Formats: sequence, structure tokens, C-alpha cells
Amino acid sequence: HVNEDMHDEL
Amino acid sequence: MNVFRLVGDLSHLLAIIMLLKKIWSSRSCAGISGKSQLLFALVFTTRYLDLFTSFISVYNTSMKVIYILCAYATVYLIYVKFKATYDHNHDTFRAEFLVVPVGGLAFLVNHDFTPLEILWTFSIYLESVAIMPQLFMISKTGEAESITSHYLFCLGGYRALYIINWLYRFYSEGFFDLIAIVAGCVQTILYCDFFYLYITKVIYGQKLSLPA
Repeated sequence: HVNEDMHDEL
Repeated sequence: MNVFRLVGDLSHLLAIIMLLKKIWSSRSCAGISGKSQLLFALVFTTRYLDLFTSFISVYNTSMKVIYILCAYATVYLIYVKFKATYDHNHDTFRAEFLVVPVGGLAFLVNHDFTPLEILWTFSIYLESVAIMPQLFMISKTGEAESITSHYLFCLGGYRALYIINWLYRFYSEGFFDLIAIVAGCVQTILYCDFFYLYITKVIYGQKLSLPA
């Protein structure tokens, strides 16, 4: 899955 | 969080601190591209707008704050405090040739057509080319101070480590973000020429000189 809703990376 | 991303973030932080300290202690920004630093400040500003709306972790929030503060402090030192040492004649890369296409692309290719997501996408695309004015300036001056080379090595290394992080996350948790991955690869490829020179020259204590 592409997790674009919450960007958890800097 | 995994070791590749953590070392990548620390390498990024080291690069930012190293540059700030170099400009501050030498009281000069000679050889530093103010345009690249302006672009990095824009990258952090547009990427971390969710600083107040979404909380991931103390680490995430504190790193975002540090990045933004250091970016603006560096821009302030270059354009205000040590303006007299800023090398206008060699920092001539047309940054608008980067910002405009990247801005257009962010509208066309993104995950979600919302203001915050488009700005995040703009920030990802911009970061991949933000170092070009600096690399261009070094190719014009024909050389770089060793501290500037170390700065570029850490800065280039951080996104290379992120690529390994993305591979790790893909195989361990099925996570992938194609926009970040493609931009990260472009960004890292831009450093390849510099990495080669850095490894073959700077490590042996020679000055780094890009082919002009």
C-alpha cells in the first residue's frame, strides 16, 4: 500500500 | 524507523550543522551558493507545514523544527550578516528554472490534489534539484573548500541512505512512496559525479576541483 496520507518521513 | 533512515537523518543534520558552523566560525560564506540554501529553506517550509497539524513522534517534530531553524539561520547569515562575503559572481544558476517546472510538476503528478499534499510534493521534487546551484557554483569556481566537500558528501549521502530505507520498508512492511523514491533517486544521481571526486580526491587530502 502507498502510505501517502500521513508522511512519516522527514 | 530503521537504521538506514536514522543514519540518513543524522547525516542530513550533520551536513546542515557543519555548514552553519563553517559560515559562522569563518564569518564568511565564500564558495557557498546562497540560492541552494534559499531553495532548501523553501523545501523545509513547504514540506513541514504539517508541523502543527500532525504529530508523528517527538523525534519527527524536533528534527523538523531544527531543520527549519538551521535553514533560515543559514540563509540569514549568507544574505544578511555576512552579505559582504557572498559570491554573487559565481552563484548565478537561474533558480527559477528549477522552481517553476517543479511547481508545475507538483500540480500534475501528486498523490492527492490538496494544498498540503501538493506543497509536500513540490518540496520533494524541489529538494531533488536544490543542490544544483551549489554544484554549478563549484564547477564555475573550479574548486571547493574541504569543509564544503564534507557538507556535500553528508548531504548527498543522506538521500542515498533514504533509498536503502525505502528498499527496506518495501520488503519489510510493503510501504513505498513512488514520488519520494523517484525524486530521491534523481537527487542521489546528481551527486554521483561529486561522490566520485570526493572519494578519489578529498579522502586523500587533496582539494576537490570539479571539471569547470
